[in-house]
Amino acid sequence: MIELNGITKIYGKGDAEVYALDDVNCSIKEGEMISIMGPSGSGKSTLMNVLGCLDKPSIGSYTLGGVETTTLNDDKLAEIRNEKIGFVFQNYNLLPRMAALENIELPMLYNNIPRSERHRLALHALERVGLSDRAQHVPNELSGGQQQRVAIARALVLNPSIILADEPTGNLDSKSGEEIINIFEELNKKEGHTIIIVTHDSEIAAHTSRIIHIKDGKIDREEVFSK
Amino acid sequence: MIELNGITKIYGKGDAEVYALDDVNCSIKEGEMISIMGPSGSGKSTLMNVLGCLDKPSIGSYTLGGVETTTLNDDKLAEIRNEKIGFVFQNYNLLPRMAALENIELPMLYNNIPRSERHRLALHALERVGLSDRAQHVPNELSGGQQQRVAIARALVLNPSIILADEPTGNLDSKSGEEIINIFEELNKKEGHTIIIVTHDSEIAAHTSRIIHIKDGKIDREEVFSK
Ligand SMILES: Nc1ncnc2c1ncn2[C@@H]1O[C@H](COP(=O)(O)OP(=O)(O)OP(=O)(O)O)[C@@H](O)[C@H]1O
Ligand SMILES: Nc1ncnc2c1ncn2[C@@H]1O[C@H](COP(=O)(O)OP(=O)(O)OP(=O)(O)O)[C@@H](O)[C@H]1O
Ligand SMILES: [Mg+2]
Ligand SMILES: [Mg+2]
Repeated sequence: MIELNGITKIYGKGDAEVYALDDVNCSIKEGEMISIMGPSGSGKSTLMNVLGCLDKPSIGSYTLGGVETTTLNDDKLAEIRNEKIGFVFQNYNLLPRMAALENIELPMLYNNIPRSERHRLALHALERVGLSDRAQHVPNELSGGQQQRVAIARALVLNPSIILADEPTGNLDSKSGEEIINIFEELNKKEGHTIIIVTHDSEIAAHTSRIIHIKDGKIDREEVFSK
Repeated sequence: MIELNGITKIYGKGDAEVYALDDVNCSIKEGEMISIMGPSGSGKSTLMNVLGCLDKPSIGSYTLGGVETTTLNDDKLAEIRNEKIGFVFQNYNLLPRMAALENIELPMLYNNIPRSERHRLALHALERVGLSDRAQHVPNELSGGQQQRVAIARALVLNPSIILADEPTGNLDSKSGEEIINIFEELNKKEGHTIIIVTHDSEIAAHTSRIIHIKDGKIDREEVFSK
């Protein structure tokens, strides 16, 4: 389903060159729920941006569902993103002037989903993360963890086959964090979605079947949980 | 040192009214290192904003070092903030167009500290959080955890007597998180700084001598660690 070969991402030039990713190779099967862990600055978000077709690698190939993505133009990439991928950003990326509900409706605007249906789906996603009473609040009227939960609801609303969540519980208390990981588990076990979670919380990682440990832009080691 | 009496913070009106804080009473002694824990949306950041003189309560009094802050005008509050308080925001609040080093120098501009001295102190603070090799990177060239560490360095640079850190390790791996809490402990034990940390990580809280548990804007209970 997902094949990464020789993935390298270089920022800057000359002395200031940074190898955010350095020859990363890995495969992820459809329906897997895996986590990515590693020190701050080790390349996790950069890897997620490549996986999410938000960023192209400097070197290497990324095959998604049989399609080589590095040769696609931006429109085609955007199409794949909208259809297949739900992304929870590390910094939420909510639009500051839009209320929670409107932020969640955003992905649906590109898919010509009728207004009433958008509203219904967004409200359901908001309920799922326990925030239906904050539907009309704009981001700066929400706590950090509430913003994070709105970002999660937005990623889930179109029920995408692949969910990429970059530190989805970083600002949540353990109870809220548990509720979120349970949502992911449900989507994975009951509906077969592929879930990739970046986390530095080993309790969250324990819910996944495989942990990819990344360090200095390279895959350091993998842990596989047998059940 | 710090006295909160009947502190209440109300947002919105009528049906949309939210009691972010509801009759909070507590005292914090000089040189204490305490943590604040509670569910997402329970009022932790709002409490920190009041403690940090960034926001005034709707009701109640806040006495800091013998001074009743709620009656002070904005200039006087800004003065107290600059002199006494180092604040690590939950969302970092770094200026996007400024490099890491410049962001850390900011608090010093208001204190007429000469350029070379500002540079020296900022570099030292950056080294302390392990990021001297990122001095010239602007925030969006930094990972989430690196941005968080720059925000911590900025709060520490003027060696303030009170440090308020709102989820300072939320985006850090456990090793980086340990390094940060050790910095705080050193400042507390060796230099007698008062440290208040909001965290949902009980391992971080275990480094403090008292945990205030907040729930629905109220203090739910306190845990005191005897040594
Ligand atoms: N400007 C505002 N207008 C309306 N409600 C607000 C505003 N700011 C905060 N709130 C509400 O006040 C409550 C407390 O917010 P606060 O940010 O203090 O929570 P918190 O404990 O820090 O949460 P988290 O752990 O998620 O960061 C939340 O329910 C939030 O929705
Ligand atoms: N635009 C950029 N220009 C230069 N360097 C960059 C840029 N973006 C990221 N980097 C560097 O690439 C490295 C990897 O960044 P990345 O955000 O992937 O790390 P991360 O593992 O997600 O870290 P964290 O756990 O702190 O979120 C970091 O050292 C960062 O400084
Ligand atoms: Mg990251
Ligand atoms: Mg908060």
